[in-house]
Amino acid sequence: RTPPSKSHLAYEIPDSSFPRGFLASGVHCGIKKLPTLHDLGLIVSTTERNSAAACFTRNVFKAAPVLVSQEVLRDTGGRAAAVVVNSGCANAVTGKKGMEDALDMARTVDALRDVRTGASDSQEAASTPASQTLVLSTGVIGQPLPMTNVLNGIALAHANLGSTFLSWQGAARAFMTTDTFYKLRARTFVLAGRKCRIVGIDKGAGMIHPSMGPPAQPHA
Amino acid sequence: TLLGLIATDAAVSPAALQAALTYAVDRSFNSISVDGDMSTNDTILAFANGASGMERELSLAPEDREVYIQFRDELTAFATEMAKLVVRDGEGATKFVTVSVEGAGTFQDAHIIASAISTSSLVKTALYGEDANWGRILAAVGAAPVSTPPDPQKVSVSFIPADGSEELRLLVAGEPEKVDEVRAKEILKAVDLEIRVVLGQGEESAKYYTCDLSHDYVTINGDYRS
Repeated sequence: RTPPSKSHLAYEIPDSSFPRGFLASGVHCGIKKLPTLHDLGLIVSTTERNSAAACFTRNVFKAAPVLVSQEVLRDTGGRAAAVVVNSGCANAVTGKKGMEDALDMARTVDALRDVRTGASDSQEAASTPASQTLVLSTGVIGQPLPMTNVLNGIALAHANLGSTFLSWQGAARAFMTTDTFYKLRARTFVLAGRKCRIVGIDKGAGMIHPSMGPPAQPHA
Repeated sequence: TLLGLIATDAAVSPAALQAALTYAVDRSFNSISVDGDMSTNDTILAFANGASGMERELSLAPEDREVYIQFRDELTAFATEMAKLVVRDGEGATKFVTVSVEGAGTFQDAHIIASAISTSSLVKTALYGEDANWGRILAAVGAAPVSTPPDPQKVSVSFIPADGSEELRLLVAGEPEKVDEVRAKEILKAVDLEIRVVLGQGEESAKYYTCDLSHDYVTINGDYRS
């Protein structure tokens, strides 16, 4: 039996529904074979009041981006402000090189954000502060990332950052692996008398039976 | 792999955001299954940047409790909507199935039983074949590693149609019903379906979201690396 069409589950969302102070983009950088498919996405906050949190897989074989993201959250005290995502390669079970690659992705985004905000001139930048970028990867396990493509892709994605539906849609497409539609939703709510907005992106579509928990507390 | 990102322009402290996200994930993304396998990369991120203009960051302090609960519940509802999308697009999925376990002694037991039903290959293939095979559901319930095993004489199972029409009772307090197979087929033909299991042990309940297991799942995963 042919699976039912699911295309109606992906639809346009008005620009005004997306949260203020975030920029997003998605590009093709050459991890996936087909050039029409996005495989690298970037979402950054443009404010100074950033909070971040995460729940990570409880699988013992945590992929490099999971370990790096846990480290970033710990080192920043939950003040991360950006996320870079790639699809097509999970950067999992890739050893030390995988860790270096994931950290390289985070540091590249940091550097581009510093150029944008002028933070590279500050004393903090000179003393190599904690990365503020979280990393997500999905796709094939056990293969190294094509880092030249990835780093070029990050620069391209950064240059294309925007706040419109198309920007968010591009980012959502960059999450996809065997997904048949991009998964993007937004809504508004009132909190403490203020109108707030929330956006969500996610992806499946196989190896799905998550058991995720908060990052472990650092040892005293 | 499951990856997700939720970003809001509300002002929320890192500790409050983490507490709300952990609560939300336990009731949404940790309650879905497509194929029973856990990835090395599963991650859900949350960001809050305060751009909405809230005067100060929402915290876990007692004076913020009411607003925090409101935010937490908003986040949980949104996360559940996002989690359901993943199940609807499970590899090869043709059905979206809600598994409700009620009348358990604890939330954990209800969650474990719902997970057992949601990951049973035989339940999932029966759903694909539109076969009202409630025996497989019961077998999964009975094999679930719970703290207090269900009493077979108290368990009831029904199918709840998505169109709001009357539920189809398959087993009531351990006794099989005379099932109208035509009606069962009708319910199972729909894309959306709910399986309701009542244990008759207590007041706790849990929901899980799953899909059927089809030929396409094997096709997609037979040569994923190439």
